Amino acid sequence: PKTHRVMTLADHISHIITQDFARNQ
Amino acid sequence: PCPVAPSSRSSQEVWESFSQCFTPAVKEVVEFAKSIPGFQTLSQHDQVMLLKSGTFQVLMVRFCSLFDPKERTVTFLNGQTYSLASLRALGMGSLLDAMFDFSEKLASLGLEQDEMALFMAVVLVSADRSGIVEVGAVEQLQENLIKALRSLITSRRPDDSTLFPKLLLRLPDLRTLNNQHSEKLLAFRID
Repeated sequence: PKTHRVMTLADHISHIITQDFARNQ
Repeated sequence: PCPVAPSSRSSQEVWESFSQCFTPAVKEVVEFAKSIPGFQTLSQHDQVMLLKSGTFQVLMVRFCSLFDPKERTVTFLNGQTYSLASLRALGMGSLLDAMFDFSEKLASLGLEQDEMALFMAVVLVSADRSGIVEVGAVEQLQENLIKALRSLITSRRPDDSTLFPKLLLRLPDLRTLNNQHSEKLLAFRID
């Protein structure tokens, strides 16, 4: 069965920013 | 480019494709921030905090060019145009209404591309300070960017002293948009 991850726009934005800075460390 | 669906797809699938749109847009804001003179002299922590609190607002400014306030339509980068009514099915009606109003006001100022970019830099460094450690450094950067924006605008329109204050009045609008809508839900399918 398909599962879904629901998050707020703000959390989605924070997640991408954290990932970007972690990758460029 | 936003692959918002032809009518055959369920609103859930439409919502997922709409959610996917945000990821590249956010990454572009991060790259934009790094290009702002002085931004990378801030501590990494403060850079991340400013981005977390300001990115949604920068996106709102960037998305303005997609909105046609007169026709009440949104044209995505892939050329697909949608009426406000058809997008309401995504459940973002209140955000879309607010976006149309905001983009109408911003468009009426008639900013050039470089003025818009500098305004977005001011928007980012004017974001909420609650997580910021070195507030002084951020405030100095904000002051420098506001000064640059003011001189750019006044040099091009020496006899229009109202445009710059009108532009700064958009900052509280953006903060309201952020407080009202950044908690909107996105949905991602995990197969």
